[in-house]
Amino acid sequence: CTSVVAEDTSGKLIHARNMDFGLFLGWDVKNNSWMVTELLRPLAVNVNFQRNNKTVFLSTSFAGYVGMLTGLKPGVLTLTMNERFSLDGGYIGVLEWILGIRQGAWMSFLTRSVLENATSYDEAKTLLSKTVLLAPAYFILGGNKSGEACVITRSRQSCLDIWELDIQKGQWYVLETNYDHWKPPLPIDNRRAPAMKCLNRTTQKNISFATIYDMLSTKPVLNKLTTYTTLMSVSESKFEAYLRDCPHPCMPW
Amino acid sequence: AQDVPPYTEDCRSGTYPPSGPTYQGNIPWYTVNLDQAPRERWQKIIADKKQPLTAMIQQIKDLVKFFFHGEKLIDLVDTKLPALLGNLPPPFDEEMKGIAEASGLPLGEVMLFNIFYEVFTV
Repeated sequence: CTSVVAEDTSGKLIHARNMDFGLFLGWDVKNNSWMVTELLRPLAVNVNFQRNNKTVFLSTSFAGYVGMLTGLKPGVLTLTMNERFSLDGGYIGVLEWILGIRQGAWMSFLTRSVLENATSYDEAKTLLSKTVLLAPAYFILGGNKSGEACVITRSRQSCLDIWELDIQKGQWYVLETNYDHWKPPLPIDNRRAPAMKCLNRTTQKNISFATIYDMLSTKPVLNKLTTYTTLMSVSESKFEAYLRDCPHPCMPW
Repeated sequence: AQDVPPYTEDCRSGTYPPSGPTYQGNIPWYTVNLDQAPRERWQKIIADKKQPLTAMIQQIKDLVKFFFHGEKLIDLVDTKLPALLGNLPPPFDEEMKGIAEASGLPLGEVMLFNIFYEVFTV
C-alpha cells in the first residue's frame, strides 16, 4: 500500500491511497497477475454508512469484509491503514485470541469504530495510538485543519512513533508505504523514494487530486498488487475511488 | 528490476481524470443503514457480489489445499473456526453471520476473509 496526506498552500488536506493486496497469494503465469488481487477488484465497493438517513462515514471496502481500511468522516477526519509486517505479527494475536487472551482489538474493526464514533482528529489519534491491537499496523490519519495529519506506527502492544505534518519545517506531506519511516525500505520494494520524488517535484503549490493521482499512477507506486486508488478531501467533502490495473511489464509488488 | 524501466517510470502527469490501461473503472456506491439489524445491513451488497465473493474465497481454499495437500484445514475453518474465535465484538459478529447467510458461504470462511489482515502480517 501507499498512503499519503498532503497539505496545499491554502491549508487544505488531501488524503489518498493505493490499496495493494495479494502478495504471494498465487501468481497467474498466463496473465502475469496475482490471483487474489484480480479476484478482489470486482469486490471493491464504496459504502455510504448512514444513521437516521445521514452519512456517518464513507469508505472504500471489499464486499464481505466488515472492517474498514479506507474512510472519510465528513467534516472530521480521513483514515487509511497500511499493513506492517513483523515477526510479532497478527497470527500471534489470533492465536492469543483463540487461547482466550482477548484484550486486543481487531485492526479493521478498530478502524471502522474510529470512523463511526470518533468526533475529532485528536480523539481518533488517541484511539489509534493507545488501543491494544492483535496485529501491527500503520494508521495514516488526516484531520480537518492545517497541520492535522500523521502516520501512527503501531506494534501490537504499543505506539512506536507518531510522525506529524510540520509545515513550519517544510514537511507538507506524510507518506507511508509498508516500512517504518525512520528506516530504509526493503531495497527490492522501494515505493517510498519514487513517490517522494514525484511529490517533491510537484511542489506544495501544485498539489491536488490530479497530481496525487499522477503520483499514485507512477510505477512502482502502482504495481501488480494495486486494486484501487482512493482520493479524499475533508474540507471539500470529496471522495473518489477508482479500480486500478498495472498492465505488464510492471513490478509484482 | 524495480529501479529500471519499464518497471519504474518517470513521474507521470496528465493521468487525471482517470482513463487508459491503468484505470479499470469507477467503484460502485452502496448504502449501509446502521439503523438496520446488523444481520441485514450487507444483504444488498452481498446479493450483487455473491459470485465474485464466492470465487475469491474458493481461490483462497485452492491455495490452502495446494500448500497443505488436503482438505483438512478447510474442514477445520468451516467447522471449527467460528467456535475457536468465539464471540467477535458486536456488531461485527452478527454482520458476518448475515453475510454468510446471504452468500451461502460457511461462516468460518467469511470469518477467515475478515481476519485475513491479522493472519498475513508476518
